[in-house]
Amino acid sequence: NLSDRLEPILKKLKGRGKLNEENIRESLREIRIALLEADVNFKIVKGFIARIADKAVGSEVMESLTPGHQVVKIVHEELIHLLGSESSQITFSRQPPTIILMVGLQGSGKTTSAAKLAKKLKDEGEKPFLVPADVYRPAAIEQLNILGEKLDAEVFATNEQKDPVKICRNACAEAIEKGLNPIIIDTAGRLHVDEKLMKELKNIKVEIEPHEILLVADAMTGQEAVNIAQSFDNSLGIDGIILTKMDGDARGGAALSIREITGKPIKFIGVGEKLEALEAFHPDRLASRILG
Amino acid sequence: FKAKKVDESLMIDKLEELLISADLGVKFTLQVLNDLRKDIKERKIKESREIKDFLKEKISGMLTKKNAEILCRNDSPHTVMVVGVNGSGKTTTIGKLAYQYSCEDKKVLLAAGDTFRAAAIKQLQIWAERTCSDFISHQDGADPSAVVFDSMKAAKARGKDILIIDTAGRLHTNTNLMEQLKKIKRVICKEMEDGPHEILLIMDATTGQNGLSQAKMFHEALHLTGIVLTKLDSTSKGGIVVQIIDELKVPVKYIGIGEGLEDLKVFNPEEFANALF
Ligand SMILES: Nc1nc2c(ncn2[C@@H]2O[C@H](COP(=O)(O)OP(=O)(O)OP(=O)(O)O)[C@@H](O)[C@H]2O)c(=O)[nH]1
Ligand SMILES: Nc1nc2c(ncn2[C@@H]2O[C@H](COP(=O)(O)OP(=O)(O)OP(=O)(O)O)[C@@H](O)[C@H]2O)c(=O)[nH]1
Ligand SMILES: [Mg+2]
Ligand SMILES: [Mg+2]
Repeated sequence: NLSDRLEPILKKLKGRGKLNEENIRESLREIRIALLEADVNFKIVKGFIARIADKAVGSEVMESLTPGHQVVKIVHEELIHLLGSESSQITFSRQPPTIILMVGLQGSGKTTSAAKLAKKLKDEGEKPFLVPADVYRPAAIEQLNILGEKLDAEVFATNEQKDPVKICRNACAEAIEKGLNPIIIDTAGRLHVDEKLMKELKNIKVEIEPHEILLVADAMTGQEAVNIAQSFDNSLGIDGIILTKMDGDARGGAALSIREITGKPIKFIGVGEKLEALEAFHPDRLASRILG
Repeated sequence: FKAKKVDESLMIDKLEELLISADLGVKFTLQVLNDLRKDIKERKIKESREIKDFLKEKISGMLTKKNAEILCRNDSPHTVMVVGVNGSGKTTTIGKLAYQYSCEDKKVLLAAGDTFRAAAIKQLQIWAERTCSDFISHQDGADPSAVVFDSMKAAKARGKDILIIDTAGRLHTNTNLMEQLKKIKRVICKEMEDGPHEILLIMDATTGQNGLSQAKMFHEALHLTGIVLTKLDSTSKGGIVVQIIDELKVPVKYIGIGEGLEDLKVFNPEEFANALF
């Protein structure tokens, strides 16, 4: 890991004094490699390393640290700062029902996360309403219905309706009738470059004006995380991110890329397939994980 | 002389960004570019405009691993076990494979080995219907090994040409679930001496460096015969497979380029290498 790789470099940097370009160059190189291996986007790493160099150069080396350790400390703090604050909140609207729209690429974990979110909110005393708006994937509606049943949460009956926009509109009307809150809408996975399907999401947004649009992203996403997040944000405006499959060993650098490019908060992380496996986001833990 | 050197280093910087952005990995990219600098020095490349083509050829060469000969045992149905992490595209890829085989007039049986995830069995059943394939399943929560055992008996008894086994998605770091896969393979090996004809790892092209770790663990557990790289219709280049093939020598057999039945193509190393640039 990074500490092991920095060991030999740090051993060479004895003593105190100020950090300068010379004595931090090698450390920055190792850190750059660590971030790229963690899947942080190339351009974002470039900007990040430049900012670190700015912060580090000229700073007084602290009593207890070698220059190399000092650089790592600055990097760690900067990562935490960038990743945003701890969070696990859905912002409820003053005018119920609150409408939450789950969006993202194919297979990222939207359907499972929608159910996990419903479980969390149900445990907190809410009455969530799950809406299956994926009319394309075989058995997608079934999937959400089974999960809803497991949770004993209401699932909107689409009754053979094939238009996702109409499904969403009817579901919102029904939620108001039944006093259900919040509405959690599961949508079909789609590519950020699929114009027709991105337009479908825009139409849904115009129709029901969701309060929270959550981008569900896979923790193992590579360099394209930036373009993916930017496209969804430009098309729809993202309010928050759910990072799934964090129970694996993906370093999760995509999270930094997504956060940097959208400026939106990571609200939850998925840590397994069970419906309980939704956790609050801790920036310090992810920072350590990204550094490796 | 000097001008050419500056030109070259600018070009190599651009290539570094290009290859890393294609998910080839930083260390692997630096290695490739180091070799490139050597080749340029040894005058293997005379003009800087040849550099890109030189690299394309080199990478295409890395991707062309001699396909492990598929053991042709005529006494049993061609058995394919499909594995991979959650959401990579296993079930959909099986649908596409079944469609290809059905177009060749082969008799296909699909086995619902994912007995865990909500509506997984139903999802595969729909693909079976769409491709006129036969279908074997047990109830939700059944032992996947039992489904596999049954499906092998049925494939033989019903005179099927092809048996494709779907398994539940799992993270390669989950020891229990990887053991479950090994058990499924053992069950297959009990019925056919040399085990399944194919064990395919399905990998999402959007995956970053974690893809190498996935491939290593699945290969270690099962000894893969091939990889299917899905979702190449997205903007990700899937460069992680270059490292995977280079290190593990497991070939990429197919690529997935969409969500429909026909969206499966045989892997072409030259096309893939060209598309990276
Ligand atoms: N290990 C793990 N698996 C997860 C997590 N979240 C979802 N999954 C699994 O990932 C796979 C895909 O999840 P889905 O909820 O179907 O993904 P999706 O985004 O709805 O997929 P599409 O609708 O096809 O786009 C399933 O096998 C889930 O059980 C997680 O946090 N950890
Ligand atoms: N764009 C695109 N989407 C794909 C491709 N292959 C699969 N998908 C989509 O990816 C999502 C997940 O596919 P599945 O076949 O359910 O994946 P899986 O590996 O079986 O998932 P689990 O069983 O839950 O682990 C679905 O929405 C598919 O339509 C592909 O080549 N391109
Ligand atoms: Mg879904
Ligand atoms: Mg599946």
